[in-house]
Amino acid sequence: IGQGRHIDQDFLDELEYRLLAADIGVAKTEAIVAEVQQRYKAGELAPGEELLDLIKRSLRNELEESLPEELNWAESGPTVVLVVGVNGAGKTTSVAKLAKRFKDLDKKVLIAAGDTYRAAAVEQLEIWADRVGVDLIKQKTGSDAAAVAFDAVAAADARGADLVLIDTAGRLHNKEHLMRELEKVRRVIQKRVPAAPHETLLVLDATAGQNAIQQAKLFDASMGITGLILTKLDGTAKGGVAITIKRELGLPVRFIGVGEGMDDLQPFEPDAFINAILG
Amino acid sequence: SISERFSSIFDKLRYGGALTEDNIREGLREVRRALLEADVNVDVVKEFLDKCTAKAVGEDIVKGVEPGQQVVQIVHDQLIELMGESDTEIPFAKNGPTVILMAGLQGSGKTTTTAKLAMMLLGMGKRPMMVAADLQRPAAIEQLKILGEHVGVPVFHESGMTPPELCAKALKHAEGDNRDVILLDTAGRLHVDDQLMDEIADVSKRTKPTQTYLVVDSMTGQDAVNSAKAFNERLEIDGVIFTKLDGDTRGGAIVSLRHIVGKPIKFIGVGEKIEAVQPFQPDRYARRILG
Ligand SMILES: Nc1nc2c(ncn2[C@@H]2O[C@H](COP(=O)(O)OP(=O)(O)OP(=O)(O)O)[C@@H](O)[C@H]2O)c(=O)[nH]1
Ligand SMILES: Nc1nc2c(ncn2[C@@H]2O[C@H](COP(=O)(O)OP(=O)(O)OP(=O)(O)O)[C@@H](O)[C@H]2O)c(=O)[nH]1
Ligand SMILES: [Mg+2]
Ligand SMILES: [Mg+2]
Repeated sequence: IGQGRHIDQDFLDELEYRLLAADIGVAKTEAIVAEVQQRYKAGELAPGEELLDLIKRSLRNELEESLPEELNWAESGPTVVLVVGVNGAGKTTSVAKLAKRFKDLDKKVLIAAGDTYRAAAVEQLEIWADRVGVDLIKQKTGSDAAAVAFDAVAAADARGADLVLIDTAGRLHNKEHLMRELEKVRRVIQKRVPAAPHETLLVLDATAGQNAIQQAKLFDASMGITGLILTKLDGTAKGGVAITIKRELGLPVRFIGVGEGMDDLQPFEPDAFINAILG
Repeated sequence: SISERFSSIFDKLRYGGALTEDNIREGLREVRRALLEADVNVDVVKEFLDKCTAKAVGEDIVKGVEPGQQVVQIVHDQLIELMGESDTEIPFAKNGPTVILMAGLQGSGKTTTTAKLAMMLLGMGKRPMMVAADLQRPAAIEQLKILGEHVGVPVFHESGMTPPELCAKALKHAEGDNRDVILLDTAGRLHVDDQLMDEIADVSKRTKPTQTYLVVDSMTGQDAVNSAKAFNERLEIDGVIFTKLDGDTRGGAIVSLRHIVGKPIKFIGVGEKIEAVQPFQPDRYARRILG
């Protein structure tokens, strides 16, 4: 797509198709197509530049690179990261991956089994803690999630951990009582460490369609989301909803999940993301 | 709603004229936007609207009914036709146990749905058994065993075998334990992971499932068609189960898969609890998406 320098209807149709197929959404797709046309008419195509570069620039303007330090580290004391999202998005696996990443960067990492609800959720994270080689704060299934979070933050503080990653149960954003429960987890954490959570990362499945925007809106309204982890990008889904989420809510993608292993996490790179969308 | 978005375009038309291709196309542009926003696949939307246009062109405007409303009715009728008849039966095997293979992408809800079906089958007087054949996800076996305890259905698992070997052995075990329905819970996999697609094809070859169900997250966007096509090619899907419909997604993937895979949507998951499964009602869903 975009090879060459001439805009015609075929080109516009192909561009629209690619963007829609990537879950960019109809409103955003129309906006991008209109913008590309406008820039072309305004003569923004540099000599020797292909149309493809014009499209890439339009998309690139929407996105932000991941932080140079990768996380918003606490000024002092442990950095508390809360990991939230809908059921099955990849939270637990992402917690394991984050733990591995920062352990390899010589950080002292603690993880917490904040999903006290789902069958074998604690066991799942126990296995990961063992594989990665980090300590796990847990209580048995059925206990209070906020209590686990509190214990985790207290332990991180007491042990001088650099980073504590708190896994939470999957929940659908339209379930008010579950969103209230998550808000309670945050308040309880704040009792122990007022500046916490320093990061609240929303885990989004890259296969999700436009409903991901609603997920981001409601989790942000409840919790204040500081960044996204876009998982399962090793599949064929492109995760284009991230562009609308950035545009409408200002939430940047921090990391992407590209597999089921503990090393399958990468910092977000907008250019690679855009190249995958445009094929 | 789609009905409201039509009125502004069509209420300029007077009675007695035919709907022209131009004003139909303009009205259907609104339908197109609505369907795409609802995550219906872009190719499916195109085919669907071409069909609606063909139906609508040349139809005389019925006096007393707004032209826009007539086009809405055509869209509604075509969607009902696309969604097909309700088909929520599990066709049990005539001889021997019924084998149900659960397949799908990571995190779609297979394990939870396996337990939900087991509970449903118990309620139908069956003697189901579940097989923990996900050897890959940490604590997957444990997860199914815990669910099995909640439902009161045995879970079969033996270590030291590959998933195809385990599933084949499970069938033998079921015979010995007089189980008449065997539910095979498998690991989530990507349709582009050749090795894992070969593996599940092997499970299917060895166990000859009576039913193979694709379990799909109802929030899935445009990619739903890609994975469904691939699974259908390797496995011959008999039905689709959409999960997490207790969420607020419009669930356009339901329309896409009904059209592309052409197999019935058997059940929907409507919650995390084991009781939260319902038979799929096509007309009720058509109303959800057009709403
Ligand atoms: N291919 C692929 N699979 C992933 C990725 N991230 C997670 N998964 C898989 O997705 C499935 C669900 O992951 P979990 O980590 O259990 O998801 P979760 O959000 O914690 O789920 P709940 O706690 O049940 O809400 C597992 O099979 C993971 O291995 C990824 O980046 N790529
Ligand atoms: N709200 C809601 N949650 C569901 C539904 N079905 C499954 N879940 C949840 O979705 C998450 C993933 O479910 P699993 O059954 O572990 O999914 P899976 O397909 O077996 O996952 P993998 O084996 O990792 O591929 C869990 O948190 C389930 O409780 C549903 O219908 N509604
Ligand atoms: Mg989890
Ligand atoms: Mg499973």
